[in-house]
Formats: sequence, structure tokens, C-alpha cells
Amino acid sequence: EDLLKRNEELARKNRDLLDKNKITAVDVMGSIGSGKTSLIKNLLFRLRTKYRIGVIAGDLTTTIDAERIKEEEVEVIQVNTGKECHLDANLIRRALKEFDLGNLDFLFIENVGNLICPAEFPLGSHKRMVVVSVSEGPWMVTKHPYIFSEADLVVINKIDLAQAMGVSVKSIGEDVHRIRPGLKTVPTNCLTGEGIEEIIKVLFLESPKNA
Amino acid sequence: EDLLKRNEELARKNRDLLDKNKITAVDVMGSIGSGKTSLIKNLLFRLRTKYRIGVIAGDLTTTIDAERIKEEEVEVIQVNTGKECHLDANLIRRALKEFDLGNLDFLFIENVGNLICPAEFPLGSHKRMVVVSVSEGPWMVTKHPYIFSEADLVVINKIDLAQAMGVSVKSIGEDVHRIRPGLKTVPTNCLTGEGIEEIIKVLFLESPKNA
Ligand SMILES: Nc1nc2c(ncn2[C@@H]2O[C@H](COP(=O)(O)OP(=O)(O)OP(=O)(O)O)[C@@H](O)[C@H]2O)c(=O)[nH]1
Ligand SMILES: Nc1nc2c(ncn2[C@@H]2O[C@H](COP(=O)(O)OP(=O)(O)OP(=O)(O)O)[C@@H](O)[C@H]2O)c(=O)[nH]1
Ligand SMILES: [Mg+2]
Ligand SMILES: [Mg+2]
Ligand SMILES: [Zn+2]
Ligand SMILES: [Zn+2]
Repeated sequence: EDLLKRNEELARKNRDLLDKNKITAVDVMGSIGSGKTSLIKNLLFRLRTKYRIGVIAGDLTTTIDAERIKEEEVEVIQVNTGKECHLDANLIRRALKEFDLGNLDFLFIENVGNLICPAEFPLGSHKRMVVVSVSEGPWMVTKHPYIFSEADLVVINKIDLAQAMGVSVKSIGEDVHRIRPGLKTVPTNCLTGEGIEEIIKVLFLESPKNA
Repeated sequence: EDLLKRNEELARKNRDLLDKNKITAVDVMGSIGSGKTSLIKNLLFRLRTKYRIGVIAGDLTTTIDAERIKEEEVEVIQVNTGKECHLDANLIRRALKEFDLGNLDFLFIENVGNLICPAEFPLGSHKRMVVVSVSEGPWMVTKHPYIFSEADLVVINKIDLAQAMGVSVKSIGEDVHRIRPGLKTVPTNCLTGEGIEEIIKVLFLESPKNA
């Protein structure tokens, strides 16, 4: 429909602008409280001494996530969507104006906590990841197939809680592969950093091109 | 806007139909995997021998929740919303036709897992509850204020994980009261049934009127 088409056009413009400035952008989607901010903080901790990184944090309201990410000493822009349940390419287009794009290597975008609508609104990023957590239970992948069709990587977080939840990390991965055979899944614990190296590798966040 | 106005009209019609048949309807909202289905199953287990109860289960796709709820031996209708991220009064209006309304005392409606959009789409229920879980972290109430403005009760579930998460159930309750002073909050563990009696009391699910 018209809104989606318009969003795709703006997403393409964002992508062109990022490419012109040689910035790799990653759209981090996932359920409410699945660990998106914690994951981004882990990635920043690991990468920021080598690369120049900016972050756009999206939420309905508050600056809670931007404040937490600022603890990693990178430039963060908080975008508040009001009542909109997903970021869109227009909000990103405006946020990009706040950065000195010539001086960035990476841009992480934290999407609004929502496993449904962000799937339909590409932002112009190079990679899209979906973060789910084992505390949501064993069925959340199967119940939300569309967002996994859009992903380049699925992070299965909070593996430390798998036993208490009676949830199998392996079968969540199998549910992902039933929707997208070959889609990379990485189990993580964002409290300890387990799995972060694998994510960096899978997303090619460190490669000669980006060095 | 027009869509919301139309939804409110249909919600009123649903409410009139329920009142005409002396059915008390409860809209169960909450984040993905917070425990809505588990909570409904607990309520059914406790109430179904005394009352005639029907359930409408809402999800994008699959019949997973309806199948689980059927284990409680009540009539369940699964509504699939397609890509829509919330139930609406029109879907409920159609689902109501599937029940023998003259033979129901209670109707539980499980909304789509989403802490944002269901707030704007009343269904015509008598009560609306929001189920969050401690595994989403300490900020999820503050970040999603609008849905709590619509609630008659907030359930804080998975209290058994509070320690592992380093989350305080008490401060989640305080966050709710900052938005809505006096809004009832009930901590629960849906694996053990802790808190279920309190919910039944708060929602007046057992009272002379409903006996
Ligand atoms: N046990 C455990 N808790 C975690 C893990 N990762 C994150 N958390 C906790 O989960 C809660 C939510 O983490 P966030 O990083 O805020 O999640 P989010 O996806 O950014 O949340 P929203 O942006 O609000 O949707 C916090 O209390 C984190 O400390 C993990 O691997 N294990
Ligand atoms: N540890 C713990 N797990 C719980 C509790 N309540 C529910 N669960 C588990 O949490 C997971 C999700 O529960 P559901 O009842 O399916 O949650 P839901 O809100 O209906 O999920 P969706 O409808 O998919 O949004 C399941 O694995 C449940 O067994 C609880 O109090 N403690
Ligand atoms: Mg966050
Ligand atoms: Mg459910
Ligand atoms: Zn939405
Ligand atoms: Zn929505």
C-alpha cells in the first residue's frame, strides 16, 4: 500500500546516503525487553576503540536506552516515535542529519520493541537482525514468521534462563530454519558477552573493508 | 482518526451484545511471551467448574494458543489477524457469532502480544488487563505508558525469575502507579498459580452477580 511504498523509497535514499559515506548500518529489531540495548552495548564495547560508531535509539517515549548506550561513550540520537510502534525510514532520514556522516564507520539502529510491524518498514540499513529471548517461551518464532523473513541474523538471547524456562535454544533455532533455511542464529548471554564474537563475525563487522 | 472512531463504535456494539447476554468479558493484553495464555489457563482451571467460559485467542497466525487453551476443556475460537498487530472490535464482532452467547458467563480474549497498539483498539470488553513479565527488564512499564492508561489491572508475571534478572517486582509496581495511581498490580507465577486468586478477586470474577 501507499505508505509502505513511500517508506521503501525513503529507505533507498537512506541507504544511498550511508553508502556514499561508507557507513555500514545495522537495524536491530526484536521483542520488548529481549536484549537489543544490552546487545548493542556489548558490540560497542568490543568495537568502538577500532571504529567510529553512531547509534540511533528508537522508542515510543523516554531516553532510557539512549542514556544507557551513552555509557559506551559513542554518539547516540534518541528518536521518539510517539505512538508509532516501529521506526520508519523517514524518522531515520531526519536522525541521519544529526550525525557527522563523514566520520562514521558503523551505525547501529535500535528499533522499537515489537516482533510484528518493523518487518514491514525497512530503514535503509545494510543488515537487519532480530533479537528474541528464551524467556518469551518456545513458540515466539513460529508465531511471528514475517519478521524472520526480513532478517540477516537471529540472536537467541538470555540463554542463561533456558533451564529455568524449560526452553530449548536448539529448537528455537530449528523454528527459525523452518521459516528461513540457512538463516544464521547465534545464542547469546548479554550479561556475560557470550556469543558477541560470533555476531561480529556473522555480520562482517570486522573485515578488511571495514578496518 | 476515522479507523479508531469506527473501532469504538463496533466496540460499543460488542459490549451491548455481551451485556444483553449477561457475559463478563476480559481483554488480556501484554508483551510477547509475557504469560497471557498461561494466565488464562490458570483462570480457567480455577473457574470453569463453576462458570461457563469461552475464549477468543488472537495471534498473527497459528492455532498454538487455542490448542493450549483447549486443554482446559472450554470452547475456544482462534482469530488470526494476518499481519495486523492487534485485535480489533470487528474481529471480535465476527468471533462472537461463533459462540452460543446465551450459554456463557465469561469470555476471555487473549490479545496479540504487543505493548503498544492494543491500547488504541478497545474490543468492547468489561475489563482490560496488561500482563508484563520481569524477564523483560525493569523499564518496560515506563517505556510503554499508553497501554497502562487503558488497564483495569496489571499482572507482573514470572516473579520466579526476578532474582536471576536482577529486577525488583516492587519497583515495576511503582512505575505503574506513577502512570496510574491506584491501578491494581498483582505479582504472579503462572507455573505455580501464585497470584491467581488475587486476580480473580480484583477482577470481581467471582461475585453474587456472576454466581
Ligand atoms: N538473564 C539475562 N538478562 C539479560 C540478558 N540480556 C539482557 N538482559 C536483561 O534483560 C532486560 C532487558 O534488556 P534490554 O537490553 O533493555 O532489552 P531491549 O530489547 O533493549 O528492551 P526494549 O528496548 O525496552 O524493548 C534488562 O534487565 C537486561 O539486563 C541475558 O542474556 N540474560
Ligand atoms: N518462569 C516462568 N515462566 C512462565 C511463567 N508464566 C509463563 N511462563 C512461560 O513463559 C512462556 C510464554 O508463556 P505464554 O503463556 O505462552 O505467554 P503469552 O503471553 O501467551 O505469549 P504470546 O501469546 O505468544 O504473546 C512459556 O514458556 C510459559 O511456560 C512464570 O510465571 N514463570
Ligand atoms: Mg532497548
Ligand atoms: Mg499466548
Ligand atoms: Zn505496528
Ligand atoms: Zn500495531
